[in-house]
Amino acid sequence: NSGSNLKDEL
Amino acid sequence: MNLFRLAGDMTHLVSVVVLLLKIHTIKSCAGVSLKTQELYALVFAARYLDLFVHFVSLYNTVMKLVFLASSFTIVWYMRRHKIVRRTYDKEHDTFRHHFIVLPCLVLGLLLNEKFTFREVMWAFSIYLEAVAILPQLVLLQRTRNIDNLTAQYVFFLGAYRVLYIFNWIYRYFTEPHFVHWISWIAGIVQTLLYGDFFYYYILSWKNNVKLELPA
Repeated sequence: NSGSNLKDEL
Repeated sequence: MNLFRLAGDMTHLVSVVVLLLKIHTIKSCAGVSLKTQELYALVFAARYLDLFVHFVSLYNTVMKLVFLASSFTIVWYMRRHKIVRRTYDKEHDTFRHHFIVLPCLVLGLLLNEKFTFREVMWAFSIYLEAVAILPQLVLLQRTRNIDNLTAQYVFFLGAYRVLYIFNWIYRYFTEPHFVHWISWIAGIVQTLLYGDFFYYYILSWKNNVKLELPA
């Protein structure tokens, strides 16, 4: 789940 | 959230406010590309599909709603408002924006972090955002008198992208496993597109003359 912490960006 | 990220979001917000200010108070969208605005509306619609599924923070939800609402409001003004739409420079806003949507969708299907509907749409929105400014930059080149608000709108939009790169550099060194090739490469491409504009914007600002982009 590499993308999870990026999805906190707009 | 680091300072670069916050500053980036704020310049993004300022750019939208500047554009809405111009459209709503001056009732003019001269020099503004409807093609770019339609692409942004599509970018936000595709990216914020997770709005009611994946909660990050109140800040995130509010900002997403603001960018969604503002992008569709701007498109509405330019297409439907009886005074504003007459100021739209349709003859010069000729970039074939539909032709960049499909390649971005294909790229999203091929290069994504996970082959799910939401992740494909997310990657698609990242690729589309990278090139969404192109119609606006082309229109600026063709505009004789670029007004200050339009120039400032593009400047703040570009500043937002530059600050996001600083944000990624910061996060790379402060957060473990923070590697995101898709948004980094697309983000760098997007920022490079502003290079020329920045050069002439700063030049006009330094010499205190009206901005003009060479064709």
